[in-house]
Amino acid sequence: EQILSAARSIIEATSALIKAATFAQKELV
Amino acid sequence: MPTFHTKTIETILEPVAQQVSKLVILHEEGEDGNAMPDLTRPVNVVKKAVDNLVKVGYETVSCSEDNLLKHDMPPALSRVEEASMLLVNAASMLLDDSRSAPARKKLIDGSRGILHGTSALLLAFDESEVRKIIRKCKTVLEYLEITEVISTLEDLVKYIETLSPNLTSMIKSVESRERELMHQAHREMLLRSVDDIRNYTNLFVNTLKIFVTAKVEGQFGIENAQHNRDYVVKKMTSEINEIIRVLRLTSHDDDDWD
Repeated sequence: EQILSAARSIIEATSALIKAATFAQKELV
Repeated sequence: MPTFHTKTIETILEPVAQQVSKLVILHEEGEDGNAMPDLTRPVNVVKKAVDNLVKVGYETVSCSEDNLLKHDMPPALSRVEEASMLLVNAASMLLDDSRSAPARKKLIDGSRGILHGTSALLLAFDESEVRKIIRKCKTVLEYLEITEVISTLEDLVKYIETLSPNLTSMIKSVESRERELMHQAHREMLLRSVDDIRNYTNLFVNTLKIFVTAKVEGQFGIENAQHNRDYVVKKMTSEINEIIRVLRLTSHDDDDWD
């Protein structure tokens, strides 16, 4: 369960990072 | 888009899998000539989460008695760690040059690495969970193998008392696994086998009782009772072996995966 929860946190953090990066890209095009 | 063979893995990985694809498309379509924002903060959040996963992962490995898990998990953890370093480098390079193409590439490689490493880690963990269920199945199989030594009512009572919780635990675990699987045909196979085992269980106890009673009282029909007992044991053994076979299958083993 700890592994699943830790994996979930990574994916959420990566998701937020990609959102920040892709949002910036789209906004500036 | 990758396919995921359990609901838990899909729930965890699918959102970011879609986003990585989006990031790659943006990069490939040449929309990447624009300045990137400062990504230091979200990258640090990823790094913290990775550090935690690495800690939890190695703790899991050190506590586990599963040698395959001990073998499979560290490379996945290294992969996630390396990916996290790529992201840290990318953020740092973007601070110097917000239009840096190598930094963008590192950002994509890092995000992909996180996805693939986490996927490998979840798969290693999932396979280890499956092995736990298979061990439960094998314990029940071992009990079924010794039915022929039960020759008194006292033996029978002790046998049933020990077998029942193991059988219940096995069925519970298989049912829980069935609910997790994405592959409909595999789910149906597990359900069918569990139903058969449930149906055979009462019959199994009855045939054992009849055999032991016939033996203790020296009644006629011992041979017939033994034949019935062995028949039910064979059927249950066969269904449990089928469960083990299906548990070991992955979605790629079957062509009708859609």
